[in-house]
Amino acid sequence: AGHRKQRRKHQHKANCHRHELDVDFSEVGWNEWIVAPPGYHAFYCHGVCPFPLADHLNSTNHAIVQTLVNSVNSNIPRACCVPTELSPISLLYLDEYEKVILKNYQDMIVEGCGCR
Amino acid sequence: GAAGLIPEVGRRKYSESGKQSPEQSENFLNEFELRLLNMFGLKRRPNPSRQAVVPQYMVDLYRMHSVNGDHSTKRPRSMGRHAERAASKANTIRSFHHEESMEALASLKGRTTQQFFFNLTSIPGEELITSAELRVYRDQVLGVTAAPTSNTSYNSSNSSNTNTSTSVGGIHRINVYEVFGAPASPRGEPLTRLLDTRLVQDSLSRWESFDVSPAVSQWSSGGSHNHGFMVEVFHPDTQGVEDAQRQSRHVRVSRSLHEDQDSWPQARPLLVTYSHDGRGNAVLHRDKRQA
Repeated sequence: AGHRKQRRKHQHKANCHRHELDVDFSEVGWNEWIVAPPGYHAFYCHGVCPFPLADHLNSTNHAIVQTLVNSVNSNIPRACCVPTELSPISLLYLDEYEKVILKNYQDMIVEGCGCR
Repeated sequence: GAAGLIPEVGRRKYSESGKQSPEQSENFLNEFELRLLNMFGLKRRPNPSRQAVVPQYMVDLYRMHSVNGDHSTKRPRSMGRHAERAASKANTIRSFHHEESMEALASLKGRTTQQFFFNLTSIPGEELITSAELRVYRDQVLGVTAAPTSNTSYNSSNSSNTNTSTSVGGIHRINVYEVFGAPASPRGEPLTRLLDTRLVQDSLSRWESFDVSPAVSQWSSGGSHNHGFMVEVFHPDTQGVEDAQRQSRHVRVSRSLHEDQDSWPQARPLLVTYSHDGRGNAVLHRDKRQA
C-alpha cells in the first residue's frame, strides 16, 4: 500500500506527457464489425502543467500566462495537459448494411501532448 | 454492448455512479451513443451475420493503403491505375456486391450479357464519389495457352480500347455498359452506353478492373437513375449459344455460370467506390504520398 501511495504521489506530480493506451476493439465489443485492425495504440495525455512551464511542455502563450496567474491565485486553474498533435488511422469494417468499408478516421492517435 | 456501441459495463458503471438521476444518465448515454455512431458514419450499431463476406480486395487495399497497415504489401496486380489514383484522393472506399435477385443473364450469338444492379443507397449524400471500378474475375481456361502477341491484332489486356476486331482464338472481349433505360419492347435490349472495354486472354486467371466512375458519380449525385450495369462477354470464334455459355463460364459474372459455389463469394463481381466526405486525409499513407 505504501509503495502504491508513493507511486500515486509520483504520478500525481509527473509533468504533462504522453502515456501508453492500447485500444483492443474486442474489449469494447467492436471486433464483431471492425475487421481490421484488431486494435491500435491510441496514447493519452496526462500530467501537471507546473509553474514555471518548461519549453518541452509545448505550451501556448495563453497557457504560460494562465500558469503564471495560478502561481499567485490558486482560484485560477493550471493549464490543461491535452493532445497537441493527432494522427489518423484506417479502419476496415462492416456497416449496418453489411457493406465493407475502408475509411480513414482523423485524430485517432495522440502524437504529442502539451499544456494548453 | 450488443445493442449499442457503448459496452454494457461502461453503461452500468456510469448509471451506478450516482452523479445523475437514472433518467438523466440514460439521456447522457444515449447522446454519447449518437456521437459515437456519427463519428463512424453509422445509423445504428452494425451486427453482421456469419454469412457476411469481406472481399479479399478490400483487405489488400487496407494493407496497402492504410496508415496503420502493412506497407510492404504491393499494389494488387489487378488494381487499375485509375483506382490507385482514386484511392490517393479518397478517405472512404466502399465495396458492393450486386443484388443477385435482380440479375438478368442472356446468351446469344457468341456473346453472353449479364445485367447487374448494385444498391448504392448506403452512400451518404455528403460523400463525393471520386472514382468507381467494377471488378470481374476470370478463371484460366485449362488447355488454352497465351496466344503469341506478334501475330495478333489485339491490344494489351491492361489497356482499354474500343477496337472490336477480335479475331484470335483464346481471346475474348469484355464490354461494360451503363444501363440507362428499359428496353422498348419486352424482348428488346435495354438502352446502354459503353463505359469501358477490354480484350483479355483465356490463359490467365485474374481480376479485371473496369472504370465505371462516370455512371456511379451520376447516380450518386442524383444526376441520373441507377439502372445498373450490363457486362458483355464476347467470343468472336464461337458457334452458338451453348458454345458461348461454355466459354463464358470462366468469366464469373453469375452464380449460375460456374459450378464451384464455395468460391463464388470471393469471385463474384465487385463494385468499389472511392469517395471523400470532406473530413480528414485520404486513405493513402502520408509517407507514400510524400515519397
